[in-house]
This record gives sequence, structure tokens and C-alpha cells, in this order.
Amino acid sequence: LLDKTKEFFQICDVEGKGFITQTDMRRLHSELPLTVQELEDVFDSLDIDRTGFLTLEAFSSGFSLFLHGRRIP
Amino acid sequence: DPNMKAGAANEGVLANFFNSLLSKKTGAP
Repeated sequence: LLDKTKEFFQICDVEGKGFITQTDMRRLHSELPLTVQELEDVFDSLDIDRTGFLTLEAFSSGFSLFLHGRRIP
Repeated sequence: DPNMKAGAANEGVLANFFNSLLSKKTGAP
């Protein structure tokens, strides 16, 4: 599961910075069947601390929410 | 409650997002 999470994280973090910005998220518009607005909503949902970027931990937490209906504490 | 509504919408959007990523990795349409 962790490998899968990392794979997804790397799809978003194309530059390999180690975190995902809202710009990275918008860029996925060309790769995923989601609108820019939807991708911004995804970013806002995952960025619960409102730091302006997503770490692997925040991303994993969102993935867990999707899989299990709850966040990893 | 608008906040609850937004939360529910976001969960749907999250599900869409991760499903799209899963489809992308598996090559499913």
C-alpha cells in the first residue's frame, strides 16, 4: 500500500521535490479526467493544515480516507 | 450546514481523484 501511495505521489510530484504544490495538482488536468477546479478541491481536501503544499504523509492520509473512510491519525 | 456539504463533496472529489490515479496505473479506461 505504501508503494502504491508513493507511486501516486510521484505522479503528482513530477519534479521529485518531495512535496506537491497546487501548481503540480493543476498540471494533472492534462493526465486525469478531472477539471482544474476538481483538482484544486482535491488539493484543499488533502492540505488539512493549510500549509500550501502536500507531503507524502498528508497525501497518504487522504489516500487512507479514500480507502477506509477515515484518516490515519 | 454548508461546511458539511463541502466535506461530503470533497470526499467525492477525492474518490474521483484516486480512482483516476488507479485507472491510470492499471491502464483501465
